[in-house]
Amino acid sequence: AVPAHYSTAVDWLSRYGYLAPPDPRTSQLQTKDGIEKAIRVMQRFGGVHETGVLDSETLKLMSTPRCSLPDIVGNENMLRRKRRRKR
Amino acid sequence: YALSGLKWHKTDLTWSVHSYPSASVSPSMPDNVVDNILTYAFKAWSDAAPLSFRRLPGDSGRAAAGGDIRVTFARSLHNDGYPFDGQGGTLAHAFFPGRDEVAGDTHFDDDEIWNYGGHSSGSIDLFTVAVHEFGHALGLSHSSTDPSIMRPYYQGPVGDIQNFRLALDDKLAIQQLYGVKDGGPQGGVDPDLPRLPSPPPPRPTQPSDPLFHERCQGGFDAVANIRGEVFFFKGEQFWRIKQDRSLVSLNPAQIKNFWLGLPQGTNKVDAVYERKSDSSIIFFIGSQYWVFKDTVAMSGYPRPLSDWGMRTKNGVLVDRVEAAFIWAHNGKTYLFSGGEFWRFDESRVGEQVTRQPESGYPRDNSLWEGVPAHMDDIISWGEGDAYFFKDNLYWVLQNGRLNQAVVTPKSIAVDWLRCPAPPPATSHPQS
Repeated sequence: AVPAHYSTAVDWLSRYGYLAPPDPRTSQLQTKDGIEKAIRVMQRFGGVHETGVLDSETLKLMSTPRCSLPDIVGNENMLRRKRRRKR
Repeated sequence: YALSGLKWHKTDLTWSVHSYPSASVSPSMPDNVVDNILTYAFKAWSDAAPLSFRRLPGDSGRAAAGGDIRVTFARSLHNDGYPFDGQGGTLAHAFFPGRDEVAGDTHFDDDEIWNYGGHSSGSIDLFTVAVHEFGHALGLSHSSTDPSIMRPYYQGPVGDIQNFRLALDDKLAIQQLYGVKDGGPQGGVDPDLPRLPSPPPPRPTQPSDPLFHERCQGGFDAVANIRGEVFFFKGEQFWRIKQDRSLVSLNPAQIKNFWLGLPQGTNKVDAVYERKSDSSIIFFIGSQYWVFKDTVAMSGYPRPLSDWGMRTKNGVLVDRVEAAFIWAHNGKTYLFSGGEFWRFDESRVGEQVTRQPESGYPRDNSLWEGVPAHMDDIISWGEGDAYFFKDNLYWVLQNGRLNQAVVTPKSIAVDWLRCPAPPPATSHPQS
């Protein structure tokens, strides 16, 4: 069973640009490896110990009040913006 | 620093305020103070780069003024695809520059307790967040550098509003977009800008506001989970909490204006629950009960409590219900009175008005270990856990359990009704 905080964290990582959002057409699933990498980037960006796991320090940072905008505007978002502009 | 790749192709920018913080949530933020704080937040950026910000006066006070950067205090869904989430969580957002209608628009979550200049617990410093959001509205993305006002996480008040200077990271970022300012005031107090009043005193934990007092004091007459929302009844009023645990309003609603068909002057509800077999809602008041279809009492009610056939162990008919809930664990209905409880199978009750408790009841409330014997009310919530409410505390028995190793009481006021946590008890050294 996946702990509740794990799926909440995946949702958080997607919302703030650390994980590409799942593609609704392919129901893309996140890999364990991909999530660990995303956690590492989030930890580095947030200035906490880079462990790749959801430790208490990371969960605390995730629950800190913050701005709604994503931290990482990655290729996916850029592409989507380009596609929208083209349309 | 990080740039969004978007910028304004002009340096004279205009701004306007379209709504202000709700006085009930942020009582120390009158409109003129908000205007001044936002003015100083813009000044932080115009001190570092050749930018000027001119406020457009809103027609008739707050009418729809335009401008490049439009400031709004909004809550929950507000039609921009980025809903707010109540107190905490996300605080604000702004749209990057551009030609879109929303470009530059800056939205603050009106569910936050906005404040300035102080360190009141639970409140958010508007100036700090405004400087950050205006950074987005000018084209900056989030920075991972410390110190930087563009770090995504709220860092607490940044200090003296009138003498605030951007960190080097932020200064370099804005100058990358708009160039370096030559001459003009570089920080410090601009004599033309309005002075801010002294910061308000720290928010008291027990404000004198009677509504705050009532909501945060606990002692609810009844608590019910109705269609996934939790209703806290007290006196003639109730508060309503949505599925995401956000409060519909800090202000209570009047029972008589929402639940139609209860007697005039109803000022105490004993217990309420939603019957799962037909989604009707049952109210217990004194020795009577009402069945509601949605928010209207059905005809033929009230009926006497004796319909339920509840007798104490001594054979006396029960004349009052203290708590009622459906235990998600087994779908059965439980009614509590005088330290005893009865169980009912209502799966086929429908319109039937007479019923009998299951055999073997009543039983002692002490079977529910670790919770008060005389509770105010009970609900099933979340993953089927049973929540017991008493005074200003609640206890959670995990799904299906009667005797749990540890049942720690928590604060109803803090966890459900958005009240500030009481200050931690200070221990004085013993002489």
